[in-house]
Amino acid sequence: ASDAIFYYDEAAQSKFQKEKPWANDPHYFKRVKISALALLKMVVHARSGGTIEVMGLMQGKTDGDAIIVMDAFALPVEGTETRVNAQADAYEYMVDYSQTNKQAGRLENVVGWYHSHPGYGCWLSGIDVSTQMLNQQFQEPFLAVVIDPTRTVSAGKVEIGAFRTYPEGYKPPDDPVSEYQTIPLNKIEDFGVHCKQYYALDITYFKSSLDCHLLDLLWNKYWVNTLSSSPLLGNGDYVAGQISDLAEKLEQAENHLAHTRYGPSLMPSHQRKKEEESQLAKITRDSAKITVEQVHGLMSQVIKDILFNSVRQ
Amino acid sequence: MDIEERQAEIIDHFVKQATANKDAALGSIIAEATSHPSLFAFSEILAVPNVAELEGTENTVILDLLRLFAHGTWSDFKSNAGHLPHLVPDQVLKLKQLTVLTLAETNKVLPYDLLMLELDVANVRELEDFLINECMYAGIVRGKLDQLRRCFEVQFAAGRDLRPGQLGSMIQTLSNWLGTSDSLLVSIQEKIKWADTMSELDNKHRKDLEDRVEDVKKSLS
Amino acid sequence: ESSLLRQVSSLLRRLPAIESEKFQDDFMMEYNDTLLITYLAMFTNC
Repeated sequence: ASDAIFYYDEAAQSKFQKEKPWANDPHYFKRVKISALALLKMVVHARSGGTIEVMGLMQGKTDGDAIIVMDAFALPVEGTETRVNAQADAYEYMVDYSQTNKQAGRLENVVGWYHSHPGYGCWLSGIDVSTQMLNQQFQEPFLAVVIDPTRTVSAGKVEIGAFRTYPEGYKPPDDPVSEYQTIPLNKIEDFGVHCKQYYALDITYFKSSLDCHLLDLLWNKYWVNTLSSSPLLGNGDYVAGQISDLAEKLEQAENHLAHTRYGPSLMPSHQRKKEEESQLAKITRDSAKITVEQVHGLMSQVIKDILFNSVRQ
Repeated sequence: MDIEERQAEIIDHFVKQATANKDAALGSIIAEATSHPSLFAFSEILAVPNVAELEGTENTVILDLLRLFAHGTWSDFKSNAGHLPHLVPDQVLKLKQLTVLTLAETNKVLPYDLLMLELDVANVRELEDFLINECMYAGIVRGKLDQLRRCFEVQFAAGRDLRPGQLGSMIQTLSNWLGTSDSLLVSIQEKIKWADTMSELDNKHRKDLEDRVEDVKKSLS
Repeated sequence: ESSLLRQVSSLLRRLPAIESEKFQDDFMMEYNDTLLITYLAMFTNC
Protein backbone atom coordinates (compact mmCIF):
# COMPACT_ATOMS: atom_id res chain seq x y z
CA ALA A 1 0.00 0.00 0.00
CA SER A 2 2.85 2.40 0.75
CA ASP A 3 3.96 2.08 -2.87
CA ALA A 4 0.56 3.14 -4.22
CA ILE A 5 1.71 6.74 -4.22
CA PHE A 6 4.15 5.87 -6.97
CA TYR A 7 1.36 4.88 -9.32
CA TYR A 8 0.84 7.57 -11.98
CA ASP A 9 -2.76 7.89 -13.11
CA GLU A 10 -2.44 9.77 -16.37
CA ALA A 11 -6.19 10.20 -16.90
CA ALA A 12 -6.70 11.66 -13.44
CA GLN A 13 -3.73 13.97 -13.90
CA SER A 14 -4.93 15.32 -17.24
CA LYS A 15 -8.46 15.76 -15.81
CA PHE A 16 -6.99 17.74 -12.93
CA GLN A 17 -4.91 19.74 -15.37
CA LYS A 18 -8.06 20.68 -17.29
CA GLU A 19 -10.00 21.72 -14.18
CA LYS A 20 -7.23 24.08 -12.99
CA PRO A 21 -8.54 24.44 -9.40
CA TRP A 22 -5.54 26.59 -8.58
CA ALA A 23 -6.70 29.26 -11.07
CA ASN A 24 -9.25 30.83 -8.72
CA ASP A 25 -7.52 30.13 -5.41
CA PRO A 26 -3.93 31.45 -5.17
CA HIS A 27 -3.56 29.50 -1.96
CA TYR A 28 -4.88 26.24 -3.38
CA PHE A 29 -1.78 24.09 -3.01
CA LYS A 30 -0.93 23.72 0.66
CA ARG A 31 1.15 20.57 0.92
CA VAL A 32 4.21 19.03 -0.72
CA LYS A 33 5.22 15.37 -0.49
CA ILE A 34 8.81 14.65 -1.46
CA SER A 35 10.13 11.13 -2.11
CA ALA A 36 13.28 9.98 -0.35
CA LEU A 37 14.96 9.56 -3.72
CA ALA A 38 14.20 13.12 -4.84
CA LEU A 39 15.23 14.55 -1.47
CA LEU A 40 18.56 12.72 -1.47
CA LYS A 41 19.29 13.76 -5.05
CA MET A 42 18.46 17.41 -4.42
CA VAL A 43 20.41 17.68 -1.15
CA VAL A 44 23.48 15.92 -2.52
CA HIS A 45 23.37 18.09 -5.64
CA ALA A 46 22.96 21.27 -3.57
CA ARG A 47 25.84 20.19 -1.36
CA SER A 48 28.05 19.53 -4.37
CA GLY A 49 27.63 23.16 -5.42
CA GLY A 50 29.66 24.32 -2.40
CA THR A 51 29.11 28.06 -2.01
CA ILE A 52 27.65 28.40 -5.52
CA GLU A 53 23.93 28.19 -6.18
CA VAL A 54 22.90 25.21 -8.27
CA MET A 55 19.49 24.35 -9.66
CA GLY A 56 17.48 21.49 -11.06
CA LEU A 57 13.97 20.37 -11.90
CA MET A 58 11.50 18.17 -10.05
CA GLN A 59 9.14 15.65 -11.56
CA GLY A 60 5.96 14.37 -10.05
CA LYS A 61 2.20 14.77 -9.95
CA THR A 62 -0.59 16.39 -7.96
CA ASP A 63 -3.04 14.91 -5.52
CA GLY A 64 -5.73 17.38 -4.44
CA ASP A 65 -4.05 20.27 -2.67
CA ALA A 66 -0.74 18.44 -2.54
CA ILE A 67 2.09 18.47 -5.04
CA ILE A 68 3.98 15.16 -4.99
CA VAL A 69 7.64 15.24 -6.00
CA MET A 70 8.73 11.81 -7.24
CA ASP A 71 12.11 12.52 -8.69
CA ALA A 72 14.51 15.37 -9.45
CA PHE A 73 17.36 15.96 -11.83
CA ALA A 74 20.13 18.53 -11.86
CA LEU A 75 20.47 21.12 -14.60
CA PRO A 76 23.88 21.83 -16.07
CA VAL A 77 23.87 25.46 -14.90
CA GLU A 78 25.24 27.29 -11.90
CA GLY A 79 23.89 30.35 -10.18
CA THR A 80 20.21 31.26 -10.49
CA GLU A 81 20.71 34.98 -10.17
CA THR A 82 20.87 35.15 -13.97
CA ARG A 83 17.41 33.71 -14.53
CA VAL A 84 17.38 34.16 -18.29
CA ASN A 85 20.74 32.46 -18.77
CA ALA A 86 19.69 29.57 -16.69
CA GLN A 87 16.73 28.90 -18.98
CA ALA A 88 18.60 29.34 -22.25
CA ASP A 89 21.48 27.11 -21.20
CA ALA A 90 19.42 24.36 -19.77
CA TYR A 91 16.31 24.38 -21.93
CA GLU A 92 17.44 21.81 -24.46
CA TYR A 93 18.64 19.57 -21.67
CA MET A 94 15.28 19.84 -19.90
CA VAL A 95 13.28 18.89 -22.98
CA ASP A 96 15.58 15.99 -23.85
CA TYR A 97 15.49 14.70 -20.31
CA SER A 98 11.71 14.87 -20.06
CA GLN A 99 11.13 13.22 -23.42
CA THR A 100 13.59 10.42 -22.69
CA ASN A 101 11.86 9.88 -19.39
CA LYS A 102 8.54 9.40 -21.10
CA GLN A 103 10.06 6.88 -23.48
CA ALA A 104 11.46 5.02 -20.48
CA GLY A 105 7.98 4.76 -19.04
CA ARG A 106 8.35 7.51 -16.44
CA LEU A 107 5.15 9.44 -17.08
CA GLU A 108 5.57 12.17 -14.45
CA ASN A 109 5.72 15.73 -15.69
CA VAL A 110 7.95 18.50 -14.40
CA VAL A 111 6.17 19.97 -11.37
CA GLY A 112 8.74 22.49 -10.17
CA TRP A 113 12.27 23.66 -9.84
CA TYR A 114 14.70 23.64 -6.94
CA HIS A 115 17.83 25.63 -6.23
CA SER A 116 20.21 26.11 -3.35
CA HIS A 117 20.89 29.03 -1.01
CA PRO A 118 24.20 27.94 0.53
CA GLY A 119 24.36 29.44 4.00
CA TYR A 120 21.64 32.05 3.80
CA GLY A 121 18.39 30.23 4.42
CA CYS A 122 15.34 28.96 2.54
CA TRP A 123 13.32 31.80 1.05
CA LEU A 124 12.71 33.34 -2.39
CA SER A 125 14.76 36.30 -3.53
CA GLY A 126 13.37 38.92 -5.89
CA ILE A 127 14.61 37.19 -8.99
CA ASP A 128 13.43 33.83 -7.63
CA VAL A 129 9.94 35.31 -7.19
CA SER A 130 9.80 36.62 -10.73
CA THR A 131 11.12 33.29 -12.06
CA GLN A 132 8.47 31.40 -10.13
CA MET A 133 5.69 33.80 -11.15
CA LEU A 134 6.65 33.27 -14.77
CA ASN A 135 6.64 29.50 -14.29
CA GLN A 136 3.24 29.67 -12.61
CA GLN A 137 1.89 31.59 -15.58
CA PHE A 138 2.94 29.06 -18.18
CA GLN A 139 3.76 25.73 -16.51
CA GLU A 140 1.18 25.21 -13.78
CA PRO A 141 1.20 23.37 -11.45
CA PHE A 142 4.69 24.50 -10.59
CA LEU A 143 6.56 24.58 -7.30
CA ALA A 144 9.71 26.34 -6.10
CA VAL A 145 11.91 24.51 -3.60
CA VAL A 146 14.94 26.05 -1.91
CA ILE A 147 17.57 24.00 -0.08
CA ASP A 148 20.34 25.34 2.15
CA PRO A 149 23.10 22.67 2.13
CA THR A 150 25.36 24.56 4.51
CA ARG A 151 22.77 24.93 7.22
CA THR A 152 21.75 21.33 6.63
CA VAL A 153 25.22 20.24 7.75
CA SER A 154 25.34 22.72 10.60
CA ALA A 155 21.90 21.95 11.99
CA GLY A 156 22.07 18.23 11.29
CA LYS A 157 18.70 18.27 9.56
CA VAL A 158 17.65 19.12 6.01
CA GLU A 159 16.98 22.85 5.65
CA ILE A 160 14.40 23.00 2.87
CA GLY A 161 11.46 25.22 1.92
CA ALA A 162 8.73 24.83 -0.68
CA PHE A 163 6.97 27.93 -1.98
CA ARG A 164 4.36 29.18 -4.42
CA THR A 165 3.99 32.79 -5.48
CA TYR A 166 0.80 34.82 -5.44
CA PRO A 167 -0.49 36.44 -8.64
CA GLU A 168 0.72 39.97 -9.37
CA GLY A 169 -0.91 42.53 -7.10
CA TYR A 170 -2.55 39.94 -4.86
CA LYS A 171 -2.54 40.89 -1.15
CA PRO A 172 -2.44 37.89 1.17
CA PRO A 173 -5.14 38.18 3.83
CA ASP A 174 -2.75 37.80 6.73
CA ASP A 175 0.94 37.81 7.51
CA PRO A 176 2.55 34.55 6.42
CA VAL A 177 3.44 32.67 9.62
CA SER A 178 6.63 30.87 8.75
CA GLU A 179 9.34 29.33 10.84
CA TYR A 180 11.83 31.93 11.95
CA GLN A 181 15.19 31.78 10.15
CA THR A 182 18.31 33.89 10.20
CA ILE A 183 18.66 36.11 7.16
CA PRO A 184 22.14 37.57 6.51
CA LEU A 185 22.32 41.37 6.56
CA ASN A 186 23.26 41.63 2.91
CA LYS A 187 20.17 39.63 1.95
CA ILE A 188 17.66 41.14 4.35
CA GLU A 189 16.46 43.75 1.92
CA ASP A 190 15.94 41.26 -0.89
CA PHE A 191 14.11 38.99 1.54
CA GLY A 192 11.99 41.68 3.13
CA VAL A 193 10.79 43.33 -0.08
CA HIS A 194 9.43 40.12 -1.56
CA CYS A 195 8.49 37.97 1.42
CA LYS A 196 4.80 38.77 1.04
CA GLN A 197 4.65 37.72 -2.60
CA TYR A 198 4.78 34.00 -1.86
CA TYR A 199 3.78 31.50 0.79
CA ALA A 200 5.41 28.39 2.20
CA LEU A 201 3.85 24.92 1.77
CA ASP A 202 3.95 22.18 4.35
CA ILE A 203 6.57 19.56 3.43
CA THR A 204 6.32 15.83 4.21
CA TYR A 205 8.40 12.92 2.92
CA PHE A 206 7.66 9.39 1.77
CA LYS A 207 9.67 6.27 0.94
CA SER A 208 8.95 3.25 -1.25
CA SER A 209 9.36 -0.25 0.14
CA LEU A 210 12.53 -0.59 -1.92
CA ASP A 211 13.78 2.71 -0.45
CA CYS A 212 13.17 1.32 3.03
CA HIS A 213 15.10 -1.82 2.21
CA LEU A 214 18.03 0.05 0.69
CA LEU A 215 18.16 2.60 3.51
CA ASP A 216 18.15 -0.26 6.04
CA LEU A 217 21.15 -1.76 4.28
CA LEU A 218 22.90 1.58 4.37
CA TRP A 219 21.93 2.37 7.94
CA ASN A 220 25.17 1.15 9.54
CA LYS A 221 27.31 2.94 7.00
CA TYR A 222 25.29 6.11 7.46
CA TRP A 223 25.57 5.91 11.20
CA VAL A 224 29.33 5.31 11.16
CA ASN A 225 29.77 8.24 8.79
CA THR A 226 27.69 10.48 11.05
CA LEU A 227 29.65 9.35 14.05
CA SER A 228 32.99 9.97 12.43
CA SER A 229 32.17 13.40 11.05
CA SER A 230 31.98 16.70 12.88
CA PRO A 231 29.95 19.73 11.80
CA LEU A 232 32.46 21.88 13.66
CA LEU A 233 35.18 20.96 11.21
CA GLY A 234 33.12 21.08 8.04
CA ASN A 235 31.37 24.37 8.61
CA GLY A 236 34.03 26.65 9.99
CA ASP A 237 33.58 29.22 7.23
CA TYR A 238 29.84 29.26 7.63
CA VAL A 239 30.05 29.89 11.37
CA ALA A 240 32.61 32.63 10.88
CA GLY A 241 30.29 34.22 8.35
CA GLN A 242 27.35 33.99 10.73
CA ILE A 243 29.27 35.65 13.55
CA SER A 244 30.52 38.51 11.42
CA ASP A 245 26.96 38.96 10.15
CA LEU A 246 25.79 39.14 13.74
CA ALA A 247 28.40 41.75 14.51
CA GLU A 248 27.17 43.88 11.63
CA LYS A 249 23.57 43.53 12.78
CA LEU A 250 24.53 44.54 16.29
CA GLU A 251 26.31 47.57 14.86
CA GLN A 252 23.23 48.46 12.88
CA ALA A 253 20.93 47.98 15.85
CA GLU A 254 23.14 50.24 17.94
CA ASN A 255 23.02 52.99 15.31
CA HIS A 256 19.30 52.53 15.06
CA LEU A 257 18.91 52.91 18.80
CA ALA A 258 21.01 56.10 18.77
CA HIS A 259 18.68 57.63 16.17
CA THR A 260 15.56 56.72 18.07
CA ARG A 261 17.09 58.17 21.24
CA TYR A 262 17.50 61.57 19.54
CA GLY A 263 14.09 61.51 17.99
CA PRO A 264 11.71 59.86 20.42
CA SER A 265 9.03 62.30 19.53
CA LEU A 266 9.02 61.04 15.96
CA MET A 267 7.79 57.55 16.83
CA PRO A 268 5.08 56.72 19.33
CA SER A 269 6.75 54.98 22.28
CA HIS A 270 4.94 51.64 22.08
CA GLN A 271 5.78 51.24 18.37
CA ARG A 272 9.42 52.20 19.04
CA LYS A 273 9.52 49.71 21.88
CA LYS A 274 8.18 47.01 19.59
CA GLU A 275 10.67 47.96 16.89
CA GLU A 276 13.64 47.79 19.25
CA GLU A 277 12.64 44.49 20.69
CA SER A 278 12.09 42.79 17.41
CA GLN A 279 15.49 43.81 16.06
CA LEU A 280 17.45 42.94 19.18
CA ALA A 281 15.30 39.93 19.91
CA LYS A 282 16.07 38.58 16.44
CA ILE A 283 19.78 39.16 16.90
CA THR A 284 19.66 37.36 20.25
CA ARG A 285 17.79 34.50 18.70
CA ASP A 286 20.30 34.27 15.86
CA SER A 287 23.22 34.17 18.25
CA ALA A 288 21.50 31.56 20.42
CA LYS A 289 20.86 29.35 17.37
CA ILE A 290 24.47 29.51 16.22
CA THR A 291 25.68 28.78 19.73
CA VAL A 292 23.36 25.83 20.16
CA GLU A 293 24.63 24.27 16.94
CA GLN A 294 28.25 24.82 17.99
CA VAL A 295 27.63 23.37 21.44
CA HIS A 296 25.93 20.34 19.88
CA GLY A 297 28.95 19.83 17.68
CA LEU A 298 31.28 20.15 20.65
CA MET A 299 29.21 17.78 22.77
CA SER A 300 29.50 15.07 20.16
CA GLN A 301 33.27 15.61 19.98
CA VAL A 302 33.61 15.45 23.78
CA ILE A 303 31.51 12.30 24.02
CA LYS A 304 33.52 10.61 21.30
CA ASP A 305 36.75 11.65 22.96
CA ILE A 306 35.66 10.21 26.30
CA LEU A 307 34.33 7.00 24.77
CA PHE A 308 37.17 6.21 22.40
CA ASN A 309 40.25 7.96 23.73
CA SER A 310 40.14 7.59 27.49
CA VAL A 311 40.49 3.79 27.52
CA ARG A 312 44.06 2.59 27.97
CA GLN A 313 45.48 -0.92 27.40
CA MET B 1 34.50 -10.63 4.04
CA ASP B 2 35.95 -10.44 7.52
CA ILE B 3 39.22 -12.32 8.07
CA GLU B 4 37.69 -14.44 10.84
CA GLU B 5 34.82 -15.58 8.65
CA ARG B 6 37.25 -16.50 5.91
CA GLN B 7 39.54 -18.59 8.05
CA ALA B 8 36.85 -20.33 10.18
CA GLU B 9 36.41 -23.16 7.70
CA ILE B 10 40.15 -23.61 7.26
CA ILE B 11 40.60 -23.84 11.03
CA ASP B 12 37.85 -26.48 11.20
CA HIS B 13 39.58 -28.45 8.48
CA PHE B 14 42.97 -28.51 10.23
CA VAL B 15 41.43 -29.17 13.65
CA LYS B 16 39.72 -32.27 12.23
CA GLN B 17 42.99 -33.42 10.62
CA ALA B 18 44.94 -32.83 13.86
CA THR B 19 42.31 -34.73 15.82
CA ALA B 20 42.58 -37.69 13.43
CA ASN B 21 46.40 -37.94 13.54
CA LYS B 22 49.08 -38.43 16.17
CA ASP B 23 52.80 -37.78 16.81
CA ALA B 24 55.04 -37.40 13.76
CA ALA B 25 52.06 -37.41 11.40
CA LEU B 26 51.09 -34.07 12.91
CA GLY B 27 54.33 -32.57 11.51
CA SER B 28 53.08 -32.39 7.93
CA ILE B 29 49.67 -31.12 9.03
CA ILE B 30 51.25 -28.32 11.06
CA ALA B 31 53.57 -27.47 8.18
CA GLU B 32 50.60 -27.29 5.84
CA ALA B 33 48.60 -25.16 8.29
CA THR B 34 51.41 -22.69 8.83
CA SER B 35 51.85 -22.35 5.08
CA HIS B 36 48.20 -21.85 4.23
CA PRO B 37 47.78 -18.38 2.63
CA SER B 38 44.48 -17.60 4.37
CA LEU B 39 45.18 -18.89 7.85
CA PHE B 40 46.50 -16.49 10.46
CA ALA B 41 45.23 -18.13 13.70
CA PHE B 42 46.44 -21.35 15.33
CA SER B 43 45.10 -21.47 18.91
CA GLU B 44 42.27 -23.81 17.94
CA ILE B 45 44.80 -26.28 16.53
CA LEU B 46 46.99 -25.78 19.61
CA ALA B 47 44.00 -26.72 21.75
CA VAL B 48 43.64 -30.18 20.08
CA PRO B 49 44.66 -32.81 22.72
CA ASN B 50 46.86 -34.78 20.26
CA VAL B 51 48.85 -31.64 19.60
CA ALA B 52 49.23 -30.83 23.29
CA GLU B 53 50.46 -34.37 23.84
CA LEU B 54 53.51 -33.61 21.72
CA GLU B 55 54.93 -31.77 24.74
CA GLY B 56 58.09 -33.54 26.05
CA THR B 57 58.22 -36.07 23.22
CA GLU B 58 60.81 -36.23 20.42
CA ASN B 59 58.28 -34.36 18.26
CA THR B 60 58.04 -31.40 20.64
CA VAL B 61 59.69 -29.27 17.97
CA ILE B 62 56.44 -29.47 16.00
CA LEU B 63 54.56 -27.99 18.97
CA ASP B 64 57.18 -25.25 19.34
CA LEU B 65 56.77 -24.37 15.69
CA LEU B 66 53.01 -24.08 16.07
CA ARG B 67 53.40 -21.91 19.14
CA LEU B 68 55.79 -19.69 17.20
CA PHE B 69 53.15 -19.15 14.55
CA ALA B 70 50.49 -18.58 17.19
CA HIS B 71 52.34 -15.96 19.20
CA GLY B 72 55.83 -15.32 17.81
CA THR B 73 57.51 -13.11 15.26
CA TRP B 74 60.20 -13.45 12.62
CA SER B 75 62.81 -12.14 15.08
CA ASP B 76 61.76 -14.83 17.55
CA PHE B 77 62.34 -17.45 14.88
CA LYS B 78 65.76 -16.10 13.99
CA SER B 79 66.86 -16.07 17.62
CA ASN B 80 65.66 -19.72 18.02
CA ALA B 81 66.40 -21.03 14.54
CA GLY B 82 68.66 -23.73 15.95
CA HIS B 83 65.84 -25.35 17.85
CA LEU B 84 63.20 -25.04 15.14
CA PRO B 85 62.70 -26.89 11.85
CA HIS B 86 63.69 -25.25 8.59
CA LEU B 87 60.90 -23.00 7.20
CA VAL B 88 59.68 -23.15 3.61
CA PRO B 89 59.17 -19.81 1.80
CA ASP B 90 55.40 -19.85 2.43
CA GLN B 91 56.05 -20.24 6.13
CA VAL B 92 58.54 -17.40 6.10
CA LEU B 93 55.96 -15.17 4.37
CA LYS B 94 53.29 -16.19 6.88
CA LEU B 95 55.54 -15.46 9.85
CA LYS B 96 56.39 -12.03 8.46
CA GLN B 97 52.70 -11.26 7.99
CA LEU B 98 52.08 -12.26 11.60
CA THR B 99 55.00 -10.07 12.67
CA VAL B 100 53.24 -7.06 11.14
CA LEU B 101 50.13 -7.92 13.16
CA THR B 102 52.16 -8.07 16.37
CA LEU B 103 53.83 -4.74 15.63
CA ALA B 104 50.43 -3.22 14.85
CA GLU B 105 49.17 -4.37 18.24
CA THR B 106 51.51 -2.06 20.11
CA ASN B 107 51.80 0.90 17.71
CA LYS B 108 49.40 2.61 15.32
CA VAL B 109 52.20 4.33 13.43
CA LEU B 110 54.91 1.91 12.29
CA PRO B 111 58.10 3.55 10.96
CA TYR B 112 59.51 2.01 7.78
CA ASP B 113 62.86 1.54 9.46
CA LEU B 114 61.36 -0.56 12.23
CA LEU B 115 59.41 -2.64 9.73
CA MET B 116 62.42 -3.18 7.50
CA LEU B 117 64.46 -4.25 10.52
CA GLU B 118 61.84 -6.61 11.91
CA LEU B 119 60.99 -8.13 8.53
CA ASP B 120 64.48 -8.35 7.07
CA VAL B 121 63.47 -6.29 4.06
CA ALA B 122 66.23 -4.58 2.09
CA ASN B 123 64.46 -1.45 0.76
CA VAL B 124 61.32 0.66 0.98
CA ARG B 125 59.99 -0.50 -2.34
CA GLU B 126 60.11 -4.14 -1.28
CA LEU B 127 58.54 -3.24 2.07
CA GLU B 128 55.65 -1.36 0.49
CA ASP B 129 55.04 -4.18 -1.97
CA PHE B 130 54.92 -6.61 0.95
CA LEU B 131 52.54 -4.42 2.96
CA ILE B 132 50.22 -3.88 0.01
CA ASN B 133 50.25 -7.30 -1.64
CA GLU B 134 50.72 -9.62 1.33
CA CYS B 135 49.05 -7.68 4.13
CA MET B 136 46.40 -5.28 2.80
CA TYR B 137 45.18 -7.49 -0.01
CA ALA B 138 45.10 -10.43 2.43
CA GLY B 139 42.78 -8.29 4.54
CA ILE B 140 44.71 -8.61 7.77
CA VAL B 141 45.54 -4.88 8.02
CA ARG B 142 44.04 -1.64 6.74
CA GLY B 143 45.89 1.62 6.80
CA LYS B 144 47.79 4.28 4.94
CA LEU B 145 51.39 4.30 3.66
CA ASP B 146 52.85 7.73 4.32
CA GLN B 147 55.90 7.89 2.05
CA LEU B 148 56.81 11.41 3.13
CA ARG B 149 57.01 10.52 6.79
CA ARG B 150 58.19 6.99 5.92
CA CYS B 151 55.64 5.27 8.12
CA PHE B 152 52.65 2.94 7.90
CA GLU B 153 49.52 4.30 9.70
CA VAL B 154 47.46 1.36 10.88
CA GLN B 155 43.68 1.78 10.94
CA PHE B 156 42.80 -1.84 11.48
CA ALA B 157 44.80 -4.96 12.28
CA ALA B 158 43.34 -8.44 12.70
CA GLY B 159 43.75 -9.93 16.17
CA ARG B 160 46.39 -12.60 16.76
CA ASP B 161 46.01 -15.57 19.06
CA LEU B 162 45.96 -14.55 22.70
CA ARG B 163 49.13 -15.07 24.59
CA PRO B 164 48.87 -16.79 27.98
CA GLY B 165 47.93 -14.15 30.56
CA GLN B 166 46.66 -11.70 27.96
CA LEU B 167 43.02 -12.45 28.75
CA GLY B 168 43.27 -10.82 32.15
CA SER B 169 44.46 -7.50 30.79
CA MET B 170 41.77 -7.63 28.06
CA ILE B 171 39.08 -8.12 30.66
CA GLN B 172 40.51 -5.23 32.64
CA THR B 173 40.48 -2.97 29.57
CA LEU B 174 36.93 -3.96 28.71
CA SER B 175 35.70 -3.31 32.24
CA ASN B 176 37.46 0.08 32.22
CA TRP B 177 35.71 0.87 28.96
CA LEU B 178 32.39 -0.25 30.36
CA GLY B 179 32.93 1.85 33.47
CA THR B 180 33.80 4.92 31.42
CA SER B 181 30.77 4.45 29.20
CA ASP B 182 28.46 4.00 32.17
CA SER B 183 29.74 7.11 33.92
CA LEU B 184 29.40 9.07 30.66
CA LEU B 185 25.83 7.90 30.28
CA VAL B 186 25.01 8.87 33.88
CA SER B 187 26.50 12.32 33.45
CA ILE B 188 24.59 12.84 30.17
CA GLN B 189 21.35 11.92 31.91
CA GLU B 190 22.16 14.27 34.76
CA LYS B 191 22.85 17.08 32.30
CA ILE B 192 19.55 16.44 30.53
CA LYS B 193 17.72 16.58 33.84
CA TRP B 194 19.60 19.79 34.73
CA ALA B 195 18.69 21.38 31.39
CA ASP B 196 15.03 20.46 31.85
CA THR B 197 15.02 21.96 35.35
CA MET B 198 16.68 25.16 34.14
CA SER B 199 14.23 25.61 31.28
CA GLU B 200 11.30 25.09 33.64
CA LEU B 201 12.75 27.70 36.00
CA ASP B 202 13.28 30.07 33.08
CA ASN B 203 9.72 29.66 31.86
CA LYS B 204 8.38 30.22 35.36
CA HIS B 205 10.50 33.31 35.77
CA ARG B 206 9.36 34.69 32.45
CA LYS B 207 5.72 34.06 33.30
CA ASP B 208 6.12 35.76 36.69
CA LEU B 209 7.67 38.74 35.00
CA GLU B 210 4.90 39.00 32.43
CA ASP B 211 2.28 38.79 35.16
CA ARG B 212 3.98 41.60 37.04
CA VAL B 213 4.11 43.74 33.89
CA GLU B 214 0.40 43.15 33.40
CA ASP B 215 -0.30 44.14 37.01
CA VAL B 216 1.69 47.34 36.69
CA LYS B 217 -0.08 48.20 33.46
CA LYS B 218 -3.46 47.64 35.12
CA SER B 219 -2.54 49.78 38.08
CA LEU B 220 -1.29 52.52 35.77
CA SER B 221 -4.42 52.52 33.71
CA GLU C 1 35.83 -18.98 21.53
CA SER C 2 39.25 -18.08 20.11
CA SER C 3 37.86 -16.31 17.07
CA LEU C 4 35.78 -13.97 19.23
CA LEU C 5 38.71 -13.34 21.54
CA ARG C 6 40.90 -12.42 18.59
CA GLN C 7 38.29 -9.96 17.35
CA VAL C 8 37.94 -8.37 20.79
CA SER C 9 41.69 -8.14 21.04
CA SER C 10 41.84 -6.43 17.65
CA LEU C 11 39.11 -3.98 18.69
CA LEU C 12 40.77 -3.12 21.98
CA ARG C 13 44.07 -2.56 20.20
CA ARG C 14 42.40 0.25 18.33
CA LEU C 15 41.79 2.16 21.56
CA PRO C 16 42.50 4.91 22.18
CA ALA C 17 41.29 5.85 18.70
CA ILE C 18 43.49 8.90 18.36
CA GLU C 19 46.18 10.02 20.69
CA SER C 20 48.48 12.68 19.50
CA GLU C 21 49.58 16.08 20.73
CA LYS C 22 48.29 17.70 17.59
CA PHE C 23 44.87 16.20 18.15
CA GLN C 24 44.83 17.44 21.72
CA ASP C 25 45.82 20.93 20.57
CA ASP C 26 43.10 21.04 17.92
CA PHE C 27 40.59 19.57 20.31
CA MET C 28 41.29 22.13 22.98
CA MET C 29 41.27 24.92 20.42
CA GLU C 30 37.85 23.82 19.23
CA TYR C 31 36.67 23.50 22.81
CA ASN C 32 37.79 27.00 23.68
CA ASP C 33 36.35 28.47 20.50
CA THR C 34 32.96 27.04 21.31
CA LEU C 35 33.15 28.22 24.89
CA LEU C 36 33.99 31.71 23.60
CA ILE C 37 31.02 31.66 21.22
CA THR C 38 28.80 30.57 24.11
CA TYR C 39 30.16 33.42 26.19
CA LEU C 40 29.47 35.93 23.44
CA ALA C 41 25.94 34.57 23.06
CA MET C 42 25.33 35.07 26.76
CA PHE C 43 26.63 38.62 26.37
CA THR C 44 24.20 39.19 23.52
CA ASN C 45 21.44 37.75 25.64
CA CYS C 46 22.24 40.16 28.44
